[in-house]
Amino acid sequence: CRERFRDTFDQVDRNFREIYPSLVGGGSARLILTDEEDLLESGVDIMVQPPGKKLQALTLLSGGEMAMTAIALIFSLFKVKPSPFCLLDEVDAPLDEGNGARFNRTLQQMSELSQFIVITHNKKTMECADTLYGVTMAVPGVSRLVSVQLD
Amino acid sequence: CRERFRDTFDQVDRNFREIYPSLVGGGSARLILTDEEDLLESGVDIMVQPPGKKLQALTLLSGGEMAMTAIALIFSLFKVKPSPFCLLDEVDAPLDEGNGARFNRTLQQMSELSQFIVITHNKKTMECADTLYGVTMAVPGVSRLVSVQLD
Amino acid sequence: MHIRKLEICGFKSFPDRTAFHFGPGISGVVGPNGCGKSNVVDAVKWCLGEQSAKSLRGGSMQDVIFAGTQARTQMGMAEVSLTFAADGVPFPGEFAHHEEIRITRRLFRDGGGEYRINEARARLRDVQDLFLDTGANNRMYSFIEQGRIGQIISARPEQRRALIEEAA
Amino acid sequence: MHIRKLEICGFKSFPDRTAFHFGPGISGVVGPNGCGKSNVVDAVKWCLGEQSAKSLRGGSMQDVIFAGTQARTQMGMAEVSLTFAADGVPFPGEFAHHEEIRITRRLFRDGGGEYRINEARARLRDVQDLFLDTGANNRMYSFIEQGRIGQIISARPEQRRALIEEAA
Ligand SMILES: Nc1ncnc2c1ncn2[C@@H]1O[C@H](COP(=O)(O)OP(=O)(O)OP(=O)(O)O)[C@@H](O)[C@H]1O
Ligand SMILES: Nc1ncnc2c1ncn2[C@@H]1O[C@H](COP(=O)(O)OP(=O)(O)OP(=O)(O)O)[C@@H](O)[C@H]1O
Ligand SMILES: [Mg+2]
Ligand SMILES: [Mg+2]
Repeated sequence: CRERFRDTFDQVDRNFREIYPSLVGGGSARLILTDEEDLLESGVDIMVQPPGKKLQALTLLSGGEMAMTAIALIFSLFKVKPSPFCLLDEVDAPLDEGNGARFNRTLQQMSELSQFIVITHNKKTMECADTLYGVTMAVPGVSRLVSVQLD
Repeated sequence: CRERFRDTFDQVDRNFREIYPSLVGGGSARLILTDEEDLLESGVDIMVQPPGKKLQALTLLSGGEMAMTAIALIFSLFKVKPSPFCLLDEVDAPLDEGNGARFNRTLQQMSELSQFIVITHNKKTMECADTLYGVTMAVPGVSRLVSVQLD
Repeated sequence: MHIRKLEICGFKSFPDRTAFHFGPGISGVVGPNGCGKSNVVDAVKWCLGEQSAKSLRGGSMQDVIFAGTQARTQMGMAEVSLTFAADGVPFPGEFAHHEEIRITRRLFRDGGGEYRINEARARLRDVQDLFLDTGANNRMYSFIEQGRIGQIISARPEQRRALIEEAA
Repeated sequence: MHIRKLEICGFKSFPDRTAFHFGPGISGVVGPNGCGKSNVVDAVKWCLGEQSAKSLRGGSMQDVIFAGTQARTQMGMAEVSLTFAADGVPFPGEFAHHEEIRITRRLFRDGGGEYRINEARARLRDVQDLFLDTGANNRMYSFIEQGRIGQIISARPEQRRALIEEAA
């Protein structure tokens, strides 16, 4: 219903305005309704301004900037209504060292709300996990679980 | 015309059968025509079998396996008719260490045919470049070129 | 609630029974390209009742059954079990007093399949009902599949609305 | 032939004239997220006559002109120049005896634009003709944009046919 959507939208938006700068190290972002008059049909748009840059179309964002914006929105939804677990498959692939480090720090905060299972090739992300599960195919085509040591 | 398409197809296919196993460290791959009878309209399909695995639908391939297959096809086209330059933007992002190393080795061979400009976040890829160009935004939103030292 | 254990047998690249004991907090899954990491995500989705073969990267649901390798023949059944810990939040309905529940899904190559909750036969609907309050089943922000993170940005505003609705 | 020099001024995130001196072989472009690396790829595509704003990630072609930052105003023109070395393969037509040629494209905020070859006004057609034999202009395997490598795999067979046709 209209009330509930508006209410949820405002909560997610509030989180988004806070999480984005913390995740990205500055800048600002917010959600907007495409049609304030029609809460039953309105879409949701994203305004984002990376640190020091101008507000621009989402399509002009870089690969890493897009990923960070999307991660900020996912986490914003999470804080409103956490799902019991969240599986993230290589979301950190496009991130540079700075964004990667801030992603890991924010992920650790979010993990107080929910269980996170994160697939990654990134050493820094591995270091911030509580437990690591190694999957290998010593026999081609046959997956097995092995214990993992980070050096 | 039909002759020329068939001829080009065969050359690309020959390269593909050779480049894929060298790039991926084994396995096999080939191109097939969806309609051998109609060379003017036929589409091109890919059969790929990663090392030790069974031939399966392309959609079931992993992210890294898909990227390696696509790279093998790009290089196969290149060897038939090199374009004077090739710009690759973060194609190595989904690759693990093994595939990344083989990609770099093959890229070095391909660079005898053409000039390659490669955007990457990957240290190993940077090490195999002849020259590095660093782009920074010391002033937010303003890109500048800086010289790069690899430690 | 959180996932305590994931058991995979005959599903995709896991012919041999493999058990993951996950804890609360952050679990990292690592390994080389093609070793089966994303298949682990597929297993969780599938066990919870995923109906779309496409969203599991297959052409038909049969594609989730171990298809064999060059050295090993295919299997006739895929089975995935998820064990959930209540973690202080009671499970709904008849499971309110359980500290943990175990959901199992099977698919046979002949097309037959079944769901079980704590060993008893159940319908897909019963599995989905377990998660109505918690939204564990909501595909939209519980699972961010490989390569899909950008879709939130490139989506149309109407599609993004659905994300807000799921958090409501 | 190969690219000897790329000069970017007022294009996307490069308000100040920036010159890349590329050599044959492998050139690596590196830097943090959002610093302008993919914009360099866009600059090369655009200079060679890209007509689709969408393939340059914009809504309209005007989007390639430096739009300003929080601390700096926008500019009125975007300009990119590419200098090519013949490298033993003669350029076509009237440029056969040139060791290098320089292509320039400009776009003004009022919508006007122009192409130049060695400073002389030229049409888009003239720029495209320079590359007919070499296929440098063929978008399909000269440029693999960020996130696009997977499209070769997910493409329909008819679309992949086009790749073969470009190599013919
Ligand atoms: N039914 C099946 N039977 C056997 N093998 C399968 C089946 N379905 C998928 N596979 C195999 O699983 C592999 C893909 O695994 P997965 O996508 O989990 O890899 P990954 O570890 O995520 O790799 P990456 O790091 O490249 O993303 C493929 O090689 C595919 O052939
Ligand atoms: N016309 C313009 N004026 C000013 N800035 C622009 C313009 N067009 C794009 N940009 C900016 O350029 C940046 C994107 O640059 P680019 O895509 O080259 O990044 P990148 O270095 O490839 O990063 P990543 O590693 O994340 O892919 C964005 O922040 C965008 O706002
Ligand atoms: Mg994967
Ligand atoms: Mg980029």
